[in-house]
Amino acid sequence: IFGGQPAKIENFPWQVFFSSPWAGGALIDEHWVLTAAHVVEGNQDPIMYVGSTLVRTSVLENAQMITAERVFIHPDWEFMDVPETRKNFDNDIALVRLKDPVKMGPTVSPICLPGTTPEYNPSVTDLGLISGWGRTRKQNHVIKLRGARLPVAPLAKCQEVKPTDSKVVTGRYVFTDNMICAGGEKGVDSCEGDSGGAFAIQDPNEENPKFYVAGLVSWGPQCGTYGIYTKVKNYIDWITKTMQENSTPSTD
Amino acid sequence: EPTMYGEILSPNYPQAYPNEIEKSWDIEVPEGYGIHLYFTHLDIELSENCAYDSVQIMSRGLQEGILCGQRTNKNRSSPIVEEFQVPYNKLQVIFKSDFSNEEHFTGFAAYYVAIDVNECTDFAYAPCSHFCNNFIGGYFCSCPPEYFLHDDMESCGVNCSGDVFTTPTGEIASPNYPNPYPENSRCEYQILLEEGFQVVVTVRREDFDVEPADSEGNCPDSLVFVAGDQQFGPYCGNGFPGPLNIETKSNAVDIIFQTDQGGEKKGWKLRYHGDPIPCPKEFVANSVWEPEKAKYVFKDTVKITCQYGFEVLEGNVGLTSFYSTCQSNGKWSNSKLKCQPVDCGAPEPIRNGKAEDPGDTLFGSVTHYTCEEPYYYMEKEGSGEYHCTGNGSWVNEVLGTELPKCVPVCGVPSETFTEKQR
Repeated sequence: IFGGQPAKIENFPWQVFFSSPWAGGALIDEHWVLTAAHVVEGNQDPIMYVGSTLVRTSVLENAQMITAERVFIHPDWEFMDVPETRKNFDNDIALVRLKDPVKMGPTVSPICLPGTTPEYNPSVTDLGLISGWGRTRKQNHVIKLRGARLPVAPLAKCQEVKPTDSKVVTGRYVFTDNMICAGGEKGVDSCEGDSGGAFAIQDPNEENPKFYVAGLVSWGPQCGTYGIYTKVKNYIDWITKTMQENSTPSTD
Repeated sequence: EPTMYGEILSPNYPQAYPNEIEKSWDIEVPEGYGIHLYFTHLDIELSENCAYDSVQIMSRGLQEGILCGQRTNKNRSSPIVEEFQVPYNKLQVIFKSDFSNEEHFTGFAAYYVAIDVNECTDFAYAPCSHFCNNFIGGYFCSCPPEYFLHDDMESCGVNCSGDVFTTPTGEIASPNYPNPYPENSRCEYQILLEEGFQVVVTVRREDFDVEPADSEGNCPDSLVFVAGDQQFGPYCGNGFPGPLNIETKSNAVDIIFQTDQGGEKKGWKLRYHGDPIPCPKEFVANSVWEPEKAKYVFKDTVKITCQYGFEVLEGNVGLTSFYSTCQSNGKWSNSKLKCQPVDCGAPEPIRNGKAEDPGDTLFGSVTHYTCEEPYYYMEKEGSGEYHCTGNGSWVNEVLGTELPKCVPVCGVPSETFTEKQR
């Protein structure tokens, strides 16, 4: 996380830690974790942890480890032989079915899925929360969870970013309606290692604060500017269908 | 030694008998014979009550006669001047004279012969209950047709026992009814019906005429009914003293009619019929009987259906109804079976929630499921209350028998993320 502040897992109890690759995810149900496709495309048997602010190995031993039963990458996700050269992050979304249900509590609880009504279309200036153990301005990744608040921005803002690294040419990247652009203020942004984590927006239909996963940390031309998030609302049908078709009634 | 005949003469006969003399003769003839004693000559001083001189005839300690004076033969063709007959085989003759026989009375000449006793008529009592047959030296009794002579060889009875009545209805009467019943009889009958039927005896008042009770209330002739360990009677008198209908509660009844030697009554007549044994209409809680009747009797079968929420447990199987039959002993079969409340058992556990202990798990009990708040909530509102229903299931108004589901509360962090001002 660029910018932002140290956070407690109690602030983001849906936050899932992927150890390999170092990434994030969002717990959406006792049996399901939502993440970015590019997080799990190279490791379809990820080991994940929940409920821990710190992800130091010694601490994780005492955290709640959750194991994948099966990974569902969105069918329209484009697989590449050399992922590092990827320019198309369209449909960067995946579901992980867990072997055992996760026990909920103050440090572990799911984030809501967006509704299908228009209120759940993130609007520019809507503020969202991101969290993760990813890269900061000073470190490749952090041990203690960090969080940040950042606004939704027009997708054009992301397209207009001129990376300082001359090798990166933004214009070659694919931008679609399945993406949300956010950030840009005070250098608050998500970065490497935060991928798959939730971009959480407060539910407009709830009196008490309640967050839904509007986006998933996907990619960006340069950390500390605008970041691009997978627009989860566009995948509600796929998510619910996948979850329904792969639920196991005996354990549910 | 007993003799068949003999002569007795007063002392000095035919001369005058001596003064102040007393002489006796013990006469004995063979048993079974009586004695005919007759005097052919009697010439004894006459005195009032034969107080001076006399000849006295004693039999069995009693005086048969005392003679004095002179006698002449009453019948010219017979020499007998005085005679005695006793139906016994012993007799004593005693002759007495006082101090003076101045007129030279000559005394007496008497003879005795053994005579056949008519035991049938010679005694004050009739030895035979029916027919008496005399013979020399004895008698024997005999009976009318269909009667038999009892072991006492004097009284007659009838062979009236042994009849067993098995038809569902019938009529029984005393021997010879309405003519006088036989004396000295014991008639034993039995009514034996199919098990499950009780014998009901009906005796009309006018159909009963039995020698009445004595002053102490004892019936010389009596009619008694015995059913198991119950006894009805003894009954006697003119007009039946018992109830019109005697419900014996048994399928086997012994009828005993006992008569003594006397009585000239017409006897009795009864009717009987078999009544199916009733079974009590027992109250079985929480059930309905079908068919519903005011009275149930032998072989009736009812279907006992438990009310909703109740069941009969046979082993581990719960049934909603059972059949019960009125048995021959007046008891219902399956009487141990009872309708008891259905037991829903302990509520099934659910994940991430729990069912409160309902205390009772029987029909009508209520339990509530709750989820582990605040991290889980019940997926469907109002689905926490479950009632134990009649079919043995915990049922919720919304979910039916399906268990409630506790699902995680989403999107609510336990602590809000607040950014510090820079």
